[in-house]
Amino acid sequence: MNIFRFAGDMTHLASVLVLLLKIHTIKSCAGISLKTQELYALVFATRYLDLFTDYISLYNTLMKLIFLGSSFSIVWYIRYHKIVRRSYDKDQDTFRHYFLVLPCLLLALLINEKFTFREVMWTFSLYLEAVAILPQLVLLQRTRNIDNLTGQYVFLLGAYRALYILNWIYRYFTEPHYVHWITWISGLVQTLLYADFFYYYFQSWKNNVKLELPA
Amino acid sequence: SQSKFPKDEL
Repeated sequence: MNIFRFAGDMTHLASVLVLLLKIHTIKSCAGISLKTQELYALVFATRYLDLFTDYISLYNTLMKLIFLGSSFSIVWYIRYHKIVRRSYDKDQDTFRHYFLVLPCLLLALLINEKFTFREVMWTFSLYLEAVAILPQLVLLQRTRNIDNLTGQYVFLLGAYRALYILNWIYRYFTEPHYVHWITWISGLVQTLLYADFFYYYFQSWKNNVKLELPA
Repeated sequence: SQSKFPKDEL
């Protein structure tokens, strides 16, 4: 464990907590894409298959449980909670996220480090996570006034993977034979998808104006 | 070898 990865995990945790805070306290999911949340639930479900078979550390197991629990409960809240679901804008959240799942699965079957079920599922989760934010970014462009919590959520979600990139660079230079091209390229693509969001988020913070993405 | 389980990163 290095400071970059720990900071990344904490940033990821913070993004989840911000979202749970928003949904649980003000009982609203305005501006939040259910599709991105469903994709993330699938990402964690396919990435943490070794949750019960391999024990790495208490930290590792705890964080996996938090990410799995939070992502599935957020999907439940938006789909079934009688108050929260009313604020879900299904007419705007129209990204065909199923069109993301299949290509990622096919790609994972073609390009992976080892052709085993667990390895292919793990690779699938990496590819899917790289594109999981797309429905949310599309929804943000359609949502005129983005509330602070939603903006913070997306920012933290993007920042965590950027910190992971620093972690991979650090591990590459400090650990012999630490080479994971699939992880690195997926993480880089994922972070680059946030590039324009980061730009507008920074501009709104610098000029102290409401965050708005150009249509 | 490159790929190994369990993966130590989240």
